[in-house]
Amino acid sequence: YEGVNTIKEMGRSIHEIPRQD
Amino acid sequence: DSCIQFTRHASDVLLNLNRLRSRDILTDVTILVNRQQFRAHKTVLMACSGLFYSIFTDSLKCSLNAISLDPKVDPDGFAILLEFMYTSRLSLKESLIMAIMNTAIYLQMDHVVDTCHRFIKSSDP
Repeated sequence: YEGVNTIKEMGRSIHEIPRQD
Repeated sequence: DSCIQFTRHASDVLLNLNRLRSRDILTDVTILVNRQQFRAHKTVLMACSGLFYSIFTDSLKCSLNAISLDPKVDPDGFAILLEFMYTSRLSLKESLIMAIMNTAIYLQMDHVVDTCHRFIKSSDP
């Protein structure tokens, strides 16, 4: 990604698997 | 050109893998340490430990669904290292430090071994 303008996203990236259904 | 780097992605994936482990979803191996049993994912074990990498890249052993470790391995030390693999957090209890370090040597987790060495040195009066 050299030379690419990187934007940082600080929030969650994926859904959260529950501890138990 | 731009790209968006999700800074939490690696830790979010690890959190979900740990939830899968705690619910025994898609775990594919049982590690036997003395009489204690630990369920885990082969991919996570081999990503963290040189010993497990060697075992699961061996075509004869990769399909095993139970692995017995050397009986000298301390189950409490192994439990702490397994927790580390799935959380990035290494709980270094003074009473267990030698068991953790010896288990890390056995599992070929070199960076953890180095960390245990530093911890022992720093707590030596």
